[in-house]
Amino acid sequence: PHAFLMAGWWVLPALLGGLLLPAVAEGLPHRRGGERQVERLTLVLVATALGLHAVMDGIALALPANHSHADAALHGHGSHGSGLSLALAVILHRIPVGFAIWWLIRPHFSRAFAITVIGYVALGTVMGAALTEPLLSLTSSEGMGIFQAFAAGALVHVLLHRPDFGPASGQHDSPASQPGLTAAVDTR
Amino acid sequence: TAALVFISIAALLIGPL
Repeated sequence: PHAFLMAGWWVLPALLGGLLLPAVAEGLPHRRGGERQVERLTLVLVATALGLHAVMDGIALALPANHSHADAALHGHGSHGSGLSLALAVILHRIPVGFAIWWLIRPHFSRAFAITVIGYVALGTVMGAALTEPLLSLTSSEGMGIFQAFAAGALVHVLLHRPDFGPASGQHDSPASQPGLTAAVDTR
Repeated sequence: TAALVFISIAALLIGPL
């Protein structure tokens, strides 16, 4: 609903795109044999999503200190401490993010690469917190509403995805035949 | 903000550690 308020009806095709793109990406390597390309594209998508997510986390962490609206809430008006609650939520959800990166990327790549990904997310957080003011106008834009709808569609795909019973499972022999990164995207 | 960012990065490292 919040994305709809920002971007209007454009959220519907974005939602459908987010829902269908992972399913299409899963089917591609079995139809065309282009597993490497799909894995590379998935890597770019994952990196973009992780980076954006980290930047938005950084913005959320900077809100209680920088944003006058959240500041007013902190000092006794309206919902008490909503800015800090958001910061606490961001910090708590970082724990599973760290586990996810380590358990999903570490088995498929080198230790150095997994550490680089962690560092990349950490850097994104610092960037988001440091550049909160210029970035904040972006987060309330139409494009961000469309992006959120796309991400929501991808999350619905994750929720509905069953490696053993899903529509994509008939196209390959076992869940183990999935490229690791496609599985990583699904889990995220 | 710096403290919150620091704690969030520390939380990120719990899994790997």
